[in-house]
Amino acid sequence: HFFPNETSIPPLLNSTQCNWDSFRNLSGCHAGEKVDGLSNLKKYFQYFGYINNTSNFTDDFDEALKSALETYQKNFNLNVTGELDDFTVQQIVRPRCGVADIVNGTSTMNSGKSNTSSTRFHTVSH
Amino acid sequence: YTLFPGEPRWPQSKRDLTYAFNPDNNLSDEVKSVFARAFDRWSTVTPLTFTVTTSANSADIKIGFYNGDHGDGEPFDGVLGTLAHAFSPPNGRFHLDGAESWVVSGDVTKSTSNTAVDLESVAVHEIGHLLGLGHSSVVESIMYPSISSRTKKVELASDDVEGIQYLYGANPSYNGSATTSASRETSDGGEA
Repeated sequence: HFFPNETSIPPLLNSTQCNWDSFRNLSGCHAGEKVDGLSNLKKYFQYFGYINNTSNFTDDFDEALKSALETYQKNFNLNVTGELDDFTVQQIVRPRCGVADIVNGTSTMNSGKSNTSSTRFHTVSH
Repeated sequence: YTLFPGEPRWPQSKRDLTYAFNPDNNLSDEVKSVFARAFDRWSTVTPLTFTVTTSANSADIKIGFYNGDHGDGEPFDGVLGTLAHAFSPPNGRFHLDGAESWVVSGDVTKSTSNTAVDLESVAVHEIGHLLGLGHSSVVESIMYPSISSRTKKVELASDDVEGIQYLYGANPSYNGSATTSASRETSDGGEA
């Protein structure tokens, strides 16, 4: 659907819900819990490269999900809690590119350094 | 910035790239001009040039809007969620979700619709993938993976420029004026 300007979108589309909106219900979940919908979240993380390929996703908040969350939080400059805190859930449901963040198991999005500017400066100084 | 595994890029013999639109989409000239502007942003900082062609089969880059499952194993998911995807060089496929409310011109940040997505912002990002850039953790960069609705972010950040110039070198005419800090224009609460 193309709209020539910002005011031409019909009001009906305002109420449209995104597939990922259900993830908002998972806010507050942490390791050890079993909650309906976590299996779908695991599929989300698999799609974007944070969980290795597997077809057996359960609703358990297991180590694989915790590890995926920690990597995701690092990549998106969030506090690395390993839990589904509000900030993380808000980031997860945000519209995004469909290209995976981690390709072939290699994550280079964020080296884990807290300040990319200092990283760049370090490189320049060499 | 990041690169795809193996650092794929368009070969030295391919510095003048062509792009074509899926003829089935029947895109207007106004929509096509959005992509032209997006390509210009990358050609400004590199030796690469981009020329539109009507020959969809022979074009280096093939752009199309699709709904749901469109045959590449990466089905689109309807409104918001996944907005678009593109393949690393030299594949050239650039797909956008036809279900989105694509805003072609005007100030998307003033939209009252929480589904309004700025087409140029997404196009600039996906062209980065087509040229070999992966996602970046630098929030201000074009290659940051997510973009809220009602947000416009089209200016290359220094992180983007460094990445693309690592792959292709600099445009001799480039004066190095990429933004070094937040470059996006966004509305408050632009989240979907």
